[in-house]
Amino acid sequence: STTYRRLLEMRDAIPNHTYLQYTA
Amino acid sequence: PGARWQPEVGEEARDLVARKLGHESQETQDQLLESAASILSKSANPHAGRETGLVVGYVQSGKTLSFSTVMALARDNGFQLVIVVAGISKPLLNQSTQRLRRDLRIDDVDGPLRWKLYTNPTDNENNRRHIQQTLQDWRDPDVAQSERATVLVTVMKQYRHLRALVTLLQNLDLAGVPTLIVDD
Repeated sequence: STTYRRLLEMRDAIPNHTYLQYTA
Repeated sequence: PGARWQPEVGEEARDLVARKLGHESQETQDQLLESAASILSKSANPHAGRETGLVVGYVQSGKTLSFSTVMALARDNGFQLVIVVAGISKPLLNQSTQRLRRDLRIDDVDGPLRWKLYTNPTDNENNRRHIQQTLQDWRDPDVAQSERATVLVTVMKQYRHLRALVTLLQNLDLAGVPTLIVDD
């Protein structure tokens, strides 16, 4: 989806990042 | 298992847990801190250079308290930018933002500002300048650790708001800025 693509773009814009996904 | 570095529990995380779980036993408080440290230990080392990490945090209950504790711990360990992707609607985003405001005592006027909150920020000169200046403080040896603020962004999980944030981020110098992205 477009939202998912934007999330990937956001990650790519940050060199040193950690993506933490929460699942209940 | 799976740890890439060892976070240290500092004042921010300790305070948060004491405030939220002060009525619980020390053991319960320690468990929350240990769980948050375990989650953060699997993230990219904030002191390393360019690195990407993906962590999936499974929690049985108290999801929000778990990730606010991870965020507090991230600040204790030098993360300069935290982005929380929360809510597919304005009310849900506002609810999450308000909760973080309270949990992290963002509006606390005592002492130096520890968090600078931006909700659905757009790419404009003002935001660029303020965020860059806040990040710059982390590189300035004359600024005390306690005076360095962590930039906190809450953003709606919606492509227009995410696009605006991406544009803003692309216009910032984020080299060497350890960042935690929390996808709620």
